[in-house]
Amino acid sequence: EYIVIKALENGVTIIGLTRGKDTKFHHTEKLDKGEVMVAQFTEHTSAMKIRGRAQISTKHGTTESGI
Amino acid sequence: EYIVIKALENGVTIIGLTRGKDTKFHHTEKLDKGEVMVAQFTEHTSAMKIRGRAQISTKHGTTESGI
Amino acid sequence: EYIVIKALENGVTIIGLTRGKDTKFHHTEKLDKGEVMVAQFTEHTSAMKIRGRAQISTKHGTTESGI
Amino acid sequence: EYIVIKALENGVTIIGLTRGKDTKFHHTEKLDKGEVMVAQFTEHTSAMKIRGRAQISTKHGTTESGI
Amino acid sequence: EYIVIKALENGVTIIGLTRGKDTKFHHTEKLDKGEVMVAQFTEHTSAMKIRGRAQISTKHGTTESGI
Amino acid sequence: EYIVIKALENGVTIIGLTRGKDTKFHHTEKLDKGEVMVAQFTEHTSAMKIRGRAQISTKHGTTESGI
Amino acid sequence: EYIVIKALENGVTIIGLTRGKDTKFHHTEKLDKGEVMVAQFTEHTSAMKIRGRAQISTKHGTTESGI
Amino acid sequence: EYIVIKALENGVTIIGLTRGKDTKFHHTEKLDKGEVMVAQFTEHTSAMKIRGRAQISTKHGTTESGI
Amino acid sequence: EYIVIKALENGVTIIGLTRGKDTKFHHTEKLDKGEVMVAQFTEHTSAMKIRGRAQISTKHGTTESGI
Amino acid sequence: EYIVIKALENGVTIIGLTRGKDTKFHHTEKLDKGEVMVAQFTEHTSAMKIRGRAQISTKHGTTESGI
Amino acid sequence: EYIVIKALENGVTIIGLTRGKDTKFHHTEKLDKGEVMVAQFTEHTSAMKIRGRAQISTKHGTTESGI
Ligand SMILES: N[C@@H](Cc1c[nH]c2ccccc12)C(=O)O
Ligand SMILES: N[C@@H](Cc1c[nH]c2ccccc12)C(=O)O
Ligand SMILES: N[C@@H](Cc1c[nH]c2ccccc12)C(=O)O
Ligand SMILES: N[C@@H](Cc1c[nH]c2ccccc12)C(=O)O
Ligand SMILES: N[C@@H](Cc1c[nH]c2ccccc12)C(=O)O
Ligand SMILES: N[C@@H](Cc1c[nH]c2ccccc12)C(=O)O
Ligand SMILES: N[C@@H](Cc1c[nH]c2ccccc12)C(=O)O
Ligand SMILES: N[C@@H](Cc1c[nH]c2ccccc12)C(=O)O
Ligand SMILES: N[C@@H](Cc1c[nH]c2ccccc12)C(=O)O
Ligand SMILES: N[C@@H](Cc1c[nH]c2ccccc12)C(=O)O
Ligand SMILES: N[C@@H](Cc1c[nH]c2ccccc12)C(=O)O
Repeated sequence: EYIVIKALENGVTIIGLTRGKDTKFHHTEKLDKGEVMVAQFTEHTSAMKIRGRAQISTKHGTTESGI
Repeated sequence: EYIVIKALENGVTIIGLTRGKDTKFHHTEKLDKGEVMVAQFTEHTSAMKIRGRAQISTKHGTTESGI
Repeated sequence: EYIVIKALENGVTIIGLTRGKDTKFHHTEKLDKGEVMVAQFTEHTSAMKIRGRAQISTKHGTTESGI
Repeated sequence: EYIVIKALENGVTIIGLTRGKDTKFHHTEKLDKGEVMVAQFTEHTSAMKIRGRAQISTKHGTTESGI
Repeated sequence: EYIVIKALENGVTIIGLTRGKDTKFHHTEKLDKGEVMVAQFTEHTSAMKIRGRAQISTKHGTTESGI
Repeated sequence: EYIVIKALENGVTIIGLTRGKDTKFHHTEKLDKGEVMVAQFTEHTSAMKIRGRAQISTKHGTTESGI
Repeated sequence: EYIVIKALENGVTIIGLTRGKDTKFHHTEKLDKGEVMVAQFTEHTSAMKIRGRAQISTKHGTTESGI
Repeated sequence: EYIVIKALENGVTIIGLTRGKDTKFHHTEKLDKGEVMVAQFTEHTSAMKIRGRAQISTKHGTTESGI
Repeated sequence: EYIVIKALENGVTIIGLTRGKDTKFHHTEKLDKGEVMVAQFTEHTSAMKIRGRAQISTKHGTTESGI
Repeated sequence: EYIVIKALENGVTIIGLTRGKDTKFHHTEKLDKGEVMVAQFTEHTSAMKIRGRAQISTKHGTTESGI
Repeated sequence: EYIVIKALENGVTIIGLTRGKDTKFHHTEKLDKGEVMVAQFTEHTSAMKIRGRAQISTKHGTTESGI
């Protein structure tokens, strides 16, 4: 399973939350406008949090964050 | 399996309920307006509870909480 | 497998019934109006019972309880 | 695999029949009007019997019992 | 795999035939008009026989017995 | 995998052919008009033969035997 | 995987070809007009040959032999 | 996986090519006009070659050889 | 997984490329006009190359080589 | 799972992010205008980042980066 | 998983990139105009790069390189 995130402005962040008993931020990836990240769920990432204006495509459709 | 939650106002909370014999709140993630969380069901999370106005997309369609 | 329950009034309850030879209530989650719960079937939960006015979405469609 | 049963009157019963060589009733769940039960097939339940007026949704469509 | 049988008259019978070298009737479930049975194929049941007027829904569509 | 056979006249027969090197008839089930049989392929049954007027529903569609 | 063969005339034959290094005829089933055979691929049957006028339904559609 | 071949003329041949390092013809099946062969890919057959006028149905659609 | 190749002229070749660290031609099959080859990917074949005018059907649609 | 990236200008970069506890850039592939890369998620790559103008096709649809 | 590449001009190259920690070119296949290559992802190939004018069909649709 992966999701697709396209930054619609500078400074969009994609945060990976840890899998397991604890829920912490293990990585934050910064995107500039127009950059695209395609990110999987993994052994270490069981949730993602997106801040800033971005287009987010998942199996449940496409939505815009930051509005 | 994952679901997508987009906060439509500040202070939206996504609560992870523990998997197993007991059902407790193991983590609460707070979202500000526009922030998006994409969260899986996991070894530790077998139910989620969402409070506040948010758009929630799952395999059974999209619904709005907080109305 | 999970189902989505959105409370349409206060005091909606989602009851988890135990998996196994015996069928008992192992947990009751209370929802206030607008709150949404997304709950899986699990090693401990093989049936759910919903009381009060709520919108319930499953793979077999969406139905309203409490009518 | 699960099915969804919504009681359209008081006193609807959902009976779980035992899996295995013998076929007995191992549990009867009573529903009042408007209550909804979502029940899986399990290691102990290989058939279900529904009495009274209810809406039953399965992968083969929706039907009304008790008519 | 399960099928759904709704009795359209009293005295409908659903017979479970044994899995294995021999084919015998191991259980007969009687339904009154309006009652619904949802029955799986199992380790002990590899065929079913339905007598009397009933609506039978399977993955190959819905048919009426007893006509 | 199962198929659905509805007898359109008395004396319809469903024959189970043995799985394995040899192909023999291991069981013949007789149906009266209106009776329905839902039969799986199994460890002992790798082919079926239907005689008499019947409606046969499989994953490849519905056909009438005996015409 | 199974296929459905309905004889449109007397004397239709369904031949099972052996699985393995050699390809031989291990069984020939004769059908009279109107009879239907539903036959799986098995540990011993990796190809089938149909002679005479018959309607053959497979996952790739329905075709008529013997024309 | 299987394919369906219907001979549209006499003398249609279906050749089985060996699976493995070497590619040889291990079996040639001759079909007369109207005869139908339904053939699987197997432990010994990883390619097939069809000569003469025939209708060939596979998961990628139906095509006519020999034109 | 298999693909279907129909030669539209004489002298069409289907080349099997070896699976593994090295990529060599392990087999070349020649087709005359109208001949059809149905070829799987295998333990020894992880790519195929087609020369000459042919109709090639795969899960991604049908295309003509040699144009 | 793979994605398809077509460079719409020179100097498009596809960055592979490491799978595991740490998230680093393990490889950057440069594409000139018109070049196409088809890249899988792997044991070493659990996320990709694309910079520059490119057409990116994934299971969630097609999007343009760099706009 | 495989993709289909049809060269629309001479000198089209399909490059296989190594699977693993390192990303190197392990094989380059040259295609002349009209030649078609059908190539899988494998134990040794986890990405492909296509240069020159070609039609590329994947599960995400068809695109033209080299434009
Ligand atoms: N550490 C949590 C992260 C998480 C996943 N889904 C969630 C939903 C709600 C709260 C936390 C989570 C887990 O692996 O389960
Ligand atoms: N601890 C429970 C949590 C739960 C999941 N689904 C539920 C439905 C109803 C009540 C509780 C639950 C379990 O893992 O089973
Ligand atoms: N304890 C029961 C709960 C149950 C599941 N499905 C049911 C249907 C009817 C009655 C009870 C049930 C079981 O695991 O099997
Ligand atoms: N004990 C039976 C219950 C059953 C399931 N499906 C049936 C169909 C007909 C009769 C009985 C059954 C079994 O597990 O097999
Ligand atoms: N005992 C038989 C029952 C059966 C299943 N499908 C059939 C079809 C025809 C005749 C008998 C059967 C078996 O398990 O195989
Ligand atoms: N004994 C045979 C029965 C059979 C199945 N499919 C067939 C097709 C043709 C002839 C015989 C058969 C087998 O198991 O393989
Ligand atoms: N004995 C052969 C039978 C066969 C299956 N498919 C074929 C296609 C062509 C020729 C022979 C066959 C095998 O198991 O492989
Ligand atoms: N012996 C070859 C046969 C083959 C299958 N697909 C092919 C494609 C091209 C050339 C040969 C083949 C193999 O098993 O791999
Ligand atoms: N030997 C290579 C063949 C190959 C498959 N797909 C490719 C794509 C590009 C270049 C070579 C290949 C391998 O098994 O991986
Ligand atoms: N090293 C991380 C990379 C990653 C994948 N998906 C992510 C989402 C957000 C942040 C980092 C990631 C991991 O394997 O899990
Ligand atoms: N060696 C890399 C090749 C690769 C696959 N997908 C990628 C995406 C980006 C960069 C490199 C790659 C790996 O197997 O993971």
